[in-house]
Amino acid sequence: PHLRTFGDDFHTCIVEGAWPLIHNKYLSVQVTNTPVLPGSSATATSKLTIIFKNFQECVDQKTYHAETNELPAAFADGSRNGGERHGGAALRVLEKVPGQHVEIQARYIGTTMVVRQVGRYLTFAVRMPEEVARAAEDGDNHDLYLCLHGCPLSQRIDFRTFRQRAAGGRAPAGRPGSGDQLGSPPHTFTYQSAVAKCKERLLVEDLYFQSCVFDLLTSGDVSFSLAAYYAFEDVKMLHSNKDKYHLFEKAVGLGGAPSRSP
Amino acid sequence: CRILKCNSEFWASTSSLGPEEEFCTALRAYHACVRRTARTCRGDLAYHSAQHGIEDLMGQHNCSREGPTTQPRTRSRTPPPPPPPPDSQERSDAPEVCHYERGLPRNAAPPNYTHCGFFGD
Repeated sequence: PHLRTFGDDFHTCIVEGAWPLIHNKYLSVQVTNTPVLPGSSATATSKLTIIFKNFQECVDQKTYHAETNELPAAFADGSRNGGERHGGAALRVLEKVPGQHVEIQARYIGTTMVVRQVGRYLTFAVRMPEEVARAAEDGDNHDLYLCLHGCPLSQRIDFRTFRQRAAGGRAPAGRPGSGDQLGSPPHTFTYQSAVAKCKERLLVEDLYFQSCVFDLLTSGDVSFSLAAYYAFEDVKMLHSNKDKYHLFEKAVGLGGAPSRSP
Repeated sequence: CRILKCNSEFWASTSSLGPEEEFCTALRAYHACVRRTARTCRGDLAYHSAQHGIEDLMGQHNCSREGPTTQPRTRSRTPPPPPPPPDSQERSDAPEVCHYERGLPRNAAPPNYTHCGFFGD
């Protein structure tokens, strides 16, 4: 998956299995990523669990759990708010598009989350105050929380090399058993056809555009172009700095880190 | 900074209490009320005095910190309000601590918001 961190770093990662995105005093968000093709190390999110911790006079502890083809408009206990305390409505689940788009507002921590199912996989986006994002639990070194620290180096995919190979006409994703990391797509996009497809919705050739091209080449699944598009729509809704909506590659580095200008 | 409101609510709620456990419940509610004022009452003598007073009373009455709290306003003779319906708007009597921005000190700079996104393959 592609990750945009709290610090506006952008990584493309393997992170197969269960990984924490956020874990602090107030909430915990964990995803499970599964290979998009058998034998491939290109993965996407098939499960998402969010735990809102019990908070003062406001909300009971609530768990939101989504899986592929099951994007509920309620917490795991069937409720849609934070319970019957005086501030219970400070936490609520809003269904935007049934089965496809859910928004969770946690007003007591100034936080808004968006969970979507696009194609067969889930996407996640969050806006929260810096103070909340960095409110670590006592004694917790929170090294692995992806939103805070990005993907570990060992889990990053070299976006740039991949693209250069693809643009140069070499097969972008090797066949299973060929020794290549990314597996074999069911539908073959050429670099040019992937670029054309992504340009239909993403007009700026930023890292969202590049990730769209990457996803079409590695998976052959056209719905990933929509995932990149909606991820950028969520940025426009949730990011507080309009000048930082678009991210662009730095001259060097793994996974495409941001720069301030194109 | 509303600390006096917490004080008066606490004393009103304990004026007719009998068992020790009810006192502890009221004391925990008082503690919660005081805690909600922490940002706006920083530096206020009455606030710090209330904090120490609560500690003393907790010890004197052997009250545990964990346990039920009862909002003083619901201890009046009127029945408690019904639970909020699903998707209701935030209740007007919700504590300020339940609204992040409203709980910030009046003169404080607006909070910096940050974003994280995770998508695609």
